[in-house]
Order: sequence, then C-alpha cells, then structure tokens
Amino acid sequence: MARIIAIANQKGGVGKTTTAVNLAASLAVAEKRTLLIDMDPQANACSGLGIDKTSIISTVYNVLLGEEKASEVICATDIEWLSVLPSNTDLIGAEIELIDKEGREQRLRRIVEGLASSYEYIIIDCPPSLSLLTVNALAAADQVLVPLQCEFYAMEGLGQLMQTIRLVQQEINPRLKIGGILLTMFDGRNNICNQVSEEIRTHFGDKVFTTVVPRNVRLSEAPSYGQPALLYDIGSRGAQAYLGVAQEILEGQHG
Amino acid sequence: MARIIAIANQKGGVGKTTTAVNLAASLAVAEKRTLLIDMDPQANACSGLGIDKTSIISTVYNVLLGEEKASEVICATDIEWLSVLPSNTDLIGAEIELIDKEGREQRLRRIVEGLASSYEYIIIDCPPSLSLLTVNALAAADQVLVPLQCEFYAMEGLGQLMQTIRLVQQEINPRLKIGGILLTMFDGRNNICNQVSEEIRTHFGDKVFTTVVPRNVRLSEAPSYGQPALLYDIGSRGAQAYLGVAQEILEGQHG
Ligand SMILES: Nc1ncnc2c1ncn2[C@@H]1O[C@H](COP(=O)(O)OP(=O)(O)OP(=O)(O)O)[C@@H](O)[C@H]1O
Ligand SMILES: Nc1ncnc2c1ncn2[C@@H]1O[C@H](COP(=O)(O)OP(=O)(O)OP(=O)(O)O)[C@@H](O)[C@H]1O
Ligand SMILES: [Mg+2]
Ligand SMILES: [Mg+2]
Repeated sequence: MARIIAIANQKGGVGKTTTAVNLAASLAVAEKRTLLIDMDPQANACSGLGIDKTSIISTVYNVLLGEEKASEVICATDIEWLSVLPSNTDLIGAEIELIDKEGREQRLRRIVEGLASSYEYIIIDCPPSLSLLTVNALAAADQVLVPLQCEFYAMEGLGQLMQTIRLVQQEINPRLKIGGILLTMFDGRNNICNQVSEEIRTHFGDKVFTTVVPRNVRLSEAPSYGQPALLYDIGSRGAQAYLGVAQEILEGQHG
Repeated sequence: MARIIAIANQKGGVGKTTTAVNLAASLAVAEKRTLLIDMDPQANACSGLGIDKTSIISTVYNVLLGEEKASEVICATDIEWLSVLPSNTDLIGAEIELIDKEGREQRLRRIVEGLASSYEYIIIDCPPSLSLLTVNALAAADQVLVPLQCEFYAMEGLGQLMQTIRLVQQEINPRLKIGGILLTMFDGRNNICNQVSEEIRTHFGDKVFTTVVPRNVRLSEAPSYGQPALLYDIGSRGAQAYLGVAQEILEGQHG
C-alpha cells in the first residue's frame, strides 16, 4: 500500500513545490513507484517536472468533480518510476464548485484510495492556503511534511498550520501524522536561520529532518529546464539534500 | 481623495507583505496620511508593523460582514501618519461566508469608499491566491502594484495574474490600472534574476519600477522586531529601496 505524504504550509514561497518535485524524483530514482499529485492551481509542480501544460486536457480538477478517472489523467515524466496527476488554473474554480457537494473534504481521499495499490509513494503538493484544496490533501494523507523557511513570517504561521492539522486529525482523518518539519532555504550565515533552527529543534525534537536544505541557486534554476535538481545538476548541494530527505523517509525515520 | 493601491500576486513568498509594510511606512514618513489594509488571514502585515495580535478584537473580517465599522477597528502604529485595518485567521472563513452574499466582490470597495476622504494613500496587502479576498482588493483599488521575484515559478504565474486583472477591469472595476511591476529579492550575481529582469522590462516597459529591491537580510530581520526596515535600519539597502519606491509613486510615475 502506498505511503501518502502531503507537502503543506499556508505560508507562501517556503519551498513546498521544490520539496514535492525533488522528493518525488529522489524516491523514483530509488525505484519506488511514485505519483505526484499537484493540488495547486499554479501548477508549478507540473512545469518543474517538464510537463507541457498546453498539452494537458484533463486535470485533478476534472477528477475531483467526478468527470474523469484519475488513471486516465495521470501522465508520465522523464523519470521512469515517476508519474504526475496534473493541475491547472481550472482548480481555482473547484473551491467554489465543491462548496455544497457531499463530502467535499474527502474527494481526494477517495481518489487516492483507488490509486494506492499502484504506487509505493504518493506525494501531494499543496497551494499556499488552508482552504478546501489543502484540507482535501490532509484528509487523503498518512503524513504531512512541512517545509519551513527559517524566517519570521514563516514561523508565525506554524501555529495556525498545526491547529489545522489537529482539526483534520479529529474531524476527518485520525491516521494523519506530522511526518516531519524540513528546514528549507537555509543559510548558516544568517542569524535568523540559526535562531529559528534552534527553536524548531527544541520544540519538535526528532520530528525535524536531520537533512537541512540549503539555499542553492541550482534548485531555482532547475525548474526553468523542466527538471528536478537531480537531473539538472546531481552534484549540487540542493540535489544532494533532497536525496538525503528521501533517504530519511525510506529508512522510516519519519511518519 | 485617497489613492488606493493593491499589492497582489498569487505566487507565494514574492514580497507582497514586505512591500506593503515598507511602502506604507515610507509614505507615512513623507507625512502622507496612510492606511494599510491587511487582507491576508496570515496577518503578517500586522506583525510587521508591531501590532499585538492578541490585543485585536475586531478585524477587517468583521467589517466585511457588516458587523463593525472600519473606523472602530482601525488601529494606530508606531508611525504617526500610519494606521492599520488589521486581519486575523477569522478571514479564512470570509471566503465561504461571503459566497452567497449580495455583491460579494464589492464589499471591500464600499468600505474603502467610506474611508477615502480620511487618507491620502490606502495600501492593501493580499494573500497568495486569486480568490475572493484578492478580487475584493482589486475591485477596491485604483492601481495594482505587482511584486515580482525574479525566479522561474514566479514568472510563470504572471500571465494568470494579468488575466485576472483584465477580468476585474472588464467586469467589476474599469478604473483599475496596473500601477507597476516591482522586482524584489533581486541578486545581480544570479543569472535568472538578470534574464527575468530583461524580459520584464522588454515586455512591460516603463510600467516597471526603476527602483529594484535587492535581497537584503535587514528586510527579513525587521519584522521580528515589529518594525518596517526604515525604523529598524534606515541605512540598509532594503529600507533605501522602499523609500525609492515611495518616491516614484509620490512623483506620479506609476498608476
Ligand atoms: N533551497 C532553495 N534554494 C534556492 N531557491 C529555492 C530553494 N527552494 C525553493 N527555491 C526557490 O524559491 C521559490 C519558492 O519556492 P517554491 O515555489 O518551491 O515554494 P512554494 O512554497 O511551493 O511556493 P507557493 O507558496 O507559491 O506554492 C522558487 O522560485 C524556488 O525555485
Ligand atoms: N528583498 C528581500 N530581501 C530579503 N528577504 C526578503 C525580501 N523581501 C522579503 N523577504 C523575506 O522573504 C519572505 C517572503 O516575503 P513576504 O512574506 O513579504 O512575501 P509575501 O508575498 O507576502 O508572502 P505570502 O505569499 O505568504 O503572503 C519573508 O520572510 C520576508 O521577510
Ligand atoms: Mg508551490
Ligand atoms: Mg504576505
């Protein structure tokens, strides 16, 4: 059965998509059948994996509304063991269209249950909000991986995120665990980074990934070539960090 | 009458709040009566200006639902000519609660019309999405200032943002103009930054602010002291850049 990991944080620009894309690619090169679900209308995860958005006809939006089967919509990537359930801006409409539908929070969960036997890992990239799309991802997941930028505004939002996770655990998905907090865009020369890192490790203990993702320009260049960092520049500190994150997950240290 | 500027971009973490806080502070020190409206449930603009969130009872949420008057909810800041209409996480609920209300997109506009005679500038910080809260801000504004991080994913979203602005201009607010595109977190040593900057200037011409905001650690440190950069470290490149942005707006070069 697949392990289902939601990559969530309502704070914008903290590295959710970069983590989803590079973690999924790292698991795939370890020959684990992996599916990346893009639940963000920006569809950055699709372009980060080189999917031509103009060639996409149906997306997770059509699957959520019951118009298409997920298996018909899933597309391949340049990496053998990695597939993507794509999104596009239609997904903006899903929030409003699902408002008065039965079980609106559990739609993705039912879809994922139907896919779980075909994959070993399912990674879900979330948009920067705590709205219905993110709640759907948390309802479908076994664990949530929280990318955390070591900055003041990003720290501020952590309490709210934890509260939302607790609410989902109580009301919708009791098996949801906090898989881990991943420090991203880390720059050791920056005071705030070191302060935040200390505070987080004190508060969350071994829930914090040992691997820290450094600020590394290769991670921001790779998407413009439609590649994860391990294809763009395997020797870069960014690519190596995400291989380390995948290793920690494969060894069962998290979640 | 006040000039109303929405700071919008659905891409997360591009410097919307940093721009809203530091621009509003720069206008206030030029002795322009300025109001900052925080339309983001994360309420980062409030903490960036040192507002104690635990002491806030009513927010823009209560004003949007018609429960409170804006003038009763607006609070002072450490800067004489700067006030804030605060937000908090209640605002997450506004999206759903306003769905079936009359004129749901124009609620903020009506509130702002009632305030316009008391201020010279009204700055609206938006959340990282194109949902009802951002549409309300675009409906209320005379111009939209788009902070743009010079990175691939941020560039990808620009087309969608321009489309949404055009839609709002056609359907809801014909007077809305694109006030300008502001390059943020700029690092001249980074290839992508230079490529993006060239592309944007070719495409948008003099709509692009002459001032470019560099990546500057003082901008990310200042919020942890509840201060805009010009109070935290007036000599920093970050504080100086935002004084330059304010200057361009005061001289009428934008919008
Ligand atoms: N470790 C890193 N080093 C350098 N750049 C990074 C790193 N991680 C992410 N980036 C870049 O920072 C920007 C923000 O990252 P990303 O888009 O992955 O965040 P996000 O949380 O998915 O954003 P959103 O909230 O909009 O979904 C992107 O341009 C990305 O390329
Ligand atoms: N020019 C800059 N140099 C260095 N750090 C910056 C700069 N501008 C913003 N930051 C930092 O980058 C992070 C993202 O900026 P900010 O929160 O203002 O973006 P945002 O677009 O408002 O994010 P969101 O989409 O979550 O609302 C913050 O931690 C901020 O302190
Ligand atoms: Mg993303
Ligand atoms: Mg913000």
